[in-house]
Amino acid sequence: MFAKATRNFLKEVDDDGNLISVSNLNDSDKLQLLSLVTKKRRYWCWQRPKYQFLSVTLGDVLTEDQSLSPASAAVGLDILSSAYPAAWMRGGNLSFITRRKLNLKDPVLQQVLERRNEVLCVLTQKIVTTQKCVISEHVQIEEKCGGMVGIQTKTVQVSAMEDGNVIKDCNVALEIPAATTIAYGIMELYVRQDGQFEFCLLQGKHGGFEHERRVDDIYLDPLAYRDFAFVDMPD
Amino acid sequence: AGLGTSSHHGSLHALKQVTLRLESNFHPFVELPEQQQTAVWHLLQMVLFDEEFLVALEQVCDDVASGLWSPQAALAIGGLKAAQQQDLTAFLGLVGCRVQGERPGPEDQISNQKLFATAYCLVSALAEMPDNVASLLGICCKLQMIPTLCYLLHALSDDEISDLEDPALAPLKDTERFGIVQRLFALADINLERMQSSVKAIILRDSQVLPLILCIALSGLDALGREH
Repeated sequence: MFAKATRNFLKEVDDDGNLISVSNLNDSDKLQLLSLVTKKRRYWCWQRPKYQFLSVTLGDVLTEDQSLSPASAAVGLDILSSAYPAAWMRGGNLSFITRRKLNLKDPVLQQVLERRNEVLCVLTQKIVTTQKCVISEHVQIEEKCGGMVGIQTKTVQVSAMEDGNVIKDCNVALEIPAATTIAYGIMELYVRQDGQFEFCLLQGKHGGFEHERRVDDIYLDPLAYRDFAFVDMPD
Repeated sequence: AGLGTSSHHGSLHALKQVTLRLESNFHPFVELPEQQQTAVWHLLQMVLFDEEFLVALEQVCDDVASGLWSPQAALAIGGLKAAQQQDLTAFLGLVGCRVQGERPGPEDQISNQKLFATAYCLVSALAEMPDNVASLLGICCKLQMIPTLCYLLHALSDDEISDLEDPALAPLKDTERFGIVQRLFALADINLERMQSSVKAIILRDSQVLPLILCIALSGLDALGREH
């Protein structure tokens, strides 16, 4: 229900699809600016990537013990605000990351390296609620078809609770506290073997690990289903 | 990816070609012994109306395919009721995943790669569709309209119009049924318009992968439910 609401919210406000909706309310606290996120590529081309939040920030896994702190700005959108470390990422002068390296022996990064098809990302922006909201789920029997089957559809609505009223004609309601992260943006990192890294700032530039480990170790043999490759599908 | 950037005409043409190819891709479903096919079909009917089950099933298939068991899969299974867990285990067993214990886990192996990949493909397509699409597909299954919808995708001629006088498209003459199909296609970015004796289809200009996913889902369900 929370996942549906955040997904629907992004459909309304993020035409370009740059942001990712939070699917679990419990994940909200883990989403701090500069924290690390892994992006897992999926098996089928139509599957959206999966994201996992790591419990460390970029500063925690650098070889030098120098913390990074993002600049931030709040943009009021009625019940929502957004924090952008824009100056940090896009300010034009990225010299502060030169000669910095990731400590690839860090246990967290070691585990990421052990996995396959994963890209390390850093959280660069997030959208948070600034006041308590309520999500309600309506289940409606909308129509009948030939007297055989009723169509059951679910609609999810989100409303700000300014006056304390909750919509009553709903089946389920979930309250989202203030300061809950409902969407976030990430930037992929390209990590070299020696730990040097760069941000993938431009569209089309993809992150990953240099000399990524073998790709033939996926359990399901890709050749088992080569027929499903739509490589020669006409444009 | 090509679907989003090409013209409406080209998109539909591409979709038709994909549909033709999918028929053979889902052949492992057709080849299943009748009893096994029926069992998979019935379990999938449940999946279509149970979003939680569908999400968990996709997660487990992801992990089985990659050979890596993730905390998300354990969480997804843990969130299911005992009966749902049994159904999930039964489904995996039927589609070629040898489940060792009472519920799927990291020790499980794929005994029939092609069949498992076929099922995984269908499950992933269903899971990637927008809200309510799976349940609308479930309704279409109950109304035995899946073959009609597959035929519709085949029949859409290059000028994007299909003749409703075609006997295979007869179910679409019913206004209520057409309404369901229209909603289903709209959720997949395909605009269906009914004219006097024909149907016109237009793929929305900024559509991305949804029409393709709908094609995959329809083809998979068609292959599996052919005997039903």
